[in-house]
Amino acid sequence: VQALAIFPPKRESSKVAKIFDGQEASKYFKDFYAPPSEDRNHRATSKEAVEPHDYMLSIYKTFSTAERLGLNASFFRSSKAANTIASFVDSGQDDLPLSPLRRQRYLFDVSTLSEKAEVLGAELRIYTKVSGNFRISETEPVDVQLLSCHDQQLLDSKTLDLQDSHRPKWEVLDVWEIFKELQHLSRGKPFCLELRAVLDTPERELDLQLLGLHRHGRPQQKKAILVVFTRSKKRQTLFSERREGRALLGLERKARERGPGVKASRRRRGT
Amino acid sequence: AASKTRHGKRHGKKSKSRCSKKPLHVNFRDLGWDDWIIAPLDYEAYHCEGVCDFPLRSHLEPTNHAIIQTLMNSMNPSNMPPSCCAPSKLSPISILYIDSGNNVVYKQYEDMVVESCGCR
Repeated sequence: VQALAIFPPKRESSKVAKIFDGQEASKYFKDFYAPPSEDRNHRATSKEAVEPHDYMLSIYKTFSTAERLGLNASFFRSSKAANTIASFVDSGQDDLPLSPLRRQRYLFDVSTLSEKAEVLGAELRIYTKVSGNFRISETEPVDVQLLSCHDQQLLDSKTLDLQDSHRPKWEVLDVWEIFKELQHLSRGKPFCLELRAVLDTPERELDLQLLGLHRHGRPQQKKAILVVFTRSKKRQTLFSERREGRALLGLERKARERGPGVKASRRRRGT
Repeated sequence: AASKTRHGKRHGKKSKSRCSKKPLHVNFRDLGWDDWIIAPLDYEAYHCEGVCDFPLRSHLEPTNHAIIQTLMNSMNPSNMPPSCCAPSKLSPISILYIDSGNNVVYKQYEDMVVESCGCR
């Protein structure tokens, strides 16, 4: 930590005004607010590593266009009156690509979500593409069920719409209630959901690969995402993201200096 | 001969333009914030500049306090500074950024664009 005092230039004392005039002032502030080049390279590379999901890009384009037209974006139904919409990419891994996939686990690190913000909605978005050799009678419904990971308790279920099912599409599951409850029970832990697809007569679990729910060969853009809609009560300043990002960088740098094996404790939002 | 500034005014003598909204283009690259902000990388924020002198125009929506301070400034400028030209109405913008967990987040930030200026 380095103490720093900034004296705004006073009209009378020209000496102070001289230090902060023109070019020097903008260079001074750029160095102060812009991270050291080493951090920037790290963040620059991490920015390239992060590929915004098409859904998030469309959210941004829709709402920023609305603002330019003088409309308040949070009035849109799709925004659920939220002023923050965070997306988390599934970090789960499949076991063996060959064995039938009866259950699929989705894992999301939601540690950066603000504890103070009010959760107004949560959606699980899964990209599905039914395989060509998946044959069921037209009338037989396929039920997609969501279970809790730790005790396989049934949390929610939804009948899949298999109309022209061979076209790839995004299945959107409303997991708002589930999310609020699980987060209340196990805050700080990754948010985990288990999915299975069930046919009725006789009741049997489908191989999820037939519905295109396996992960191998799935590009980043087609990974499942959890989208959480929140509204923060207190006014947020632009600097909170700035400060938070740099604080994490500082921790990572300290971890590197301490050497391998010592994991920097991730600075949780709000502490 | 006195050299003219960009407004064609006598050098050094700032014209007494009244409080009004002026352009201010913000470039997040210049701020070094393009490592966490995905979009927009720049936007028009505007700023307020100019003098709040007597009599105050109604469109400047002065507060009662600003009216009193302006009156006292007009009576005794050395004793009382004029009221300040500041934003009276601001609007939000949407920002798509990467948070500290490398997640992509959309957020609507309040008070990012000056809609109108006033004397305060």
